[in-house]
Amino acid sequence: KKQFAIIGLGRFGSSVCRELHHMGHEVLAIDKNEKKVDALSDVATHTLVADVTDETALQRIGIRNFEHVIVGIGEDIQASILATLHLKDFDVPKVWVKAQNNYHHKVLEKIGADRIFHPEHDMGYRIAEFLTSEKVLDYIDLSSDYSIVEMLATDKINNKSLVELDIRAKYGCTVIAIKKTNKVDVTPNPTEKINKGDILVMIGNKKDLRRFQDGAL
Amino acid sequence: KKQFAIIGLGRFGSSVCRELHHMGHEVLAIDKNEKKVDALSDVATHTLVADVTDETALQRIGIRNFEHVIVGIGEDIQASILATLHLKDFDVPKVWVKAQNNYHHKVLEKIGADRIFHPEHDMGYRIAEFLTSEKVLDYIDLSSDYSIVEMLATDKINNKSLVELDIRAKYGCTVIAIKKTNKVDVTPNPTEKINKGDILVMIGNKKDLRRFQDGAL
Ligand SMILES: Nc1ncnc2c1ncn2[C@@H]1O[C@H](COP(=O)(O)OP(=O)(O)OP(=O)(O)O)[C@@H](O)[C@H]1O
Ligand SMILES: Nc1ncnc2c1ncn2[C@@H]1O[C@H](COP(=O)(O)OP(=O)(O)OP(=O)(O)O)[C@@H](O)[C@H]1O
Repeated sequence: KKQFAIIGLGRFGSSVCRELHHMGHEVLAIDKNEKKVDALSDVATHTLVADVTDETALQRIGIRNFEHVIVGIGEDIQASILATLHLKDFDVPKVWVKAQNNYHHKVLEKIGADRIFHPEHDMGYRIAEFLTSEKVLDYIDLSSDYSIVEMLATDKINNKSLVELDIRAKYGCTVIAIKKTNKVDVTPNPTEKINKGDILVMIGNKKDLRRFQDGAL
Repeated sequence: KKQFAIIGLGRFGSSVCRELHHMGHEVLAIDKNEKKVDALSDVATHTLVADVTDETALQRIGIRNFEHVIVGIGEDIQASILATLHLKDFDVPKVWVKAQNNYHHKVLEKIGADRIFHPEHDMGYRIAEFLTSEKVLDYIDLSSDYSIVEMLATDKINNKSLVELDIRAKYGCTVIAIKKTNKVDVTPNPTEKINKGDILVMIGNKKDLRRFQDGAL
């Protein structure tokens, strides 16, 4: 059974903690701020008030017994870097760290962070995508050229079937699933009518998906 | 041509600003902190130092001419709420706001925010998923039961073809694309060999995808 430790219980760290707990995993939640630690006492297996820049404190915690440690310290970049350094010195196999900016990211890479995250930056990026492609409800980039998108079916394609729309021939992209109000259909029937408000899950070249969005919806 | 205004140039707001600019859109970047504003002067069409809790200042900016305004104010929840209130009073059609916590979210909903985001919370949630499904590199939830995942092909399926693996019959999920080192194949050849290190893009019921991950990879 995997053991996880979360250091830094801001919005990010506490969210990891809650979700791991919800999935039934054991979590040690650590923060130098007692209030933050107490706020999570019902969703952490163990909690600890500690300043993780203190190597001795980390040693006493027995942090080397953990396979995965998440560092969610935000503003104090030096503390985040120092904690990561200690953790890798203690041979913690997987140290995942939230980075504040590019400088922080570069240093973390050099000192061996196994995975680095930029939650605010990444979502800012995604929002720019949503702002400029209003019919796209969600997406995943497969590469710089290909993506999978969820698009809302509009009036324009109401009551038309996939066969009638002939999407692959006209636009080069493919509908892989259709989300109806109460179910997800992963083998969409080509002759079944699409209703306004359905969500089309499509895969293809980004240019083709945009052409489809502008031309068909 | 759409006009965007970004209020609050933290990591989130500045990231929206940079990406919109990168896409060729006009952006007005606003913050009460002059340093933050100056840092973005090369990626914003216009910049402005202003305290957005001041309704007169917003009016003077002509904020009602903007179709989309993003509010990226973080710590000061009251400022974020007040700014959102003013923007909706000015009939700004789309006001998208970053929320700090559930209370903040509820208030924003009530005062008419058109879309609300929780970047740190959402990524914390995703990271818990990645921590517990180590072969999943990325995913998109289609519903509570279905998702699309990107999984790393391991030694175990090296040199096997889709036909040989017979995934749909054994696990009930479908491979919709294969990412090889330099290309994305959205019409994967059922007889072509999969190489360790390829990424399988699969759709299916979450339980089936987990069974596949545990059983086949
Ligand atoms: N040396 C340290 N030891 C332990 N905890 C620390 C240390 N330094 C900072 N923290 C804790 O890390 C947590 C997150 O840091 P902070 O609030 O600065 O980041 P943030 O980027 O705003 O977080 P988030 O975006 O996740 O809300 C805080 O609760 C803080 O008490
Ligand atoms: N009343 C206001 N008017 C204009 N800008 C404001 C106001 N209040 C706060 N801001 C700005 O909002 C920006 C983001 O706020 P803050 O840094 O508290 O949030 P954050 O959640 O840490 O941001 P992020 O997570 O995006 O980095 C700051 O640059 C701050 O100067």
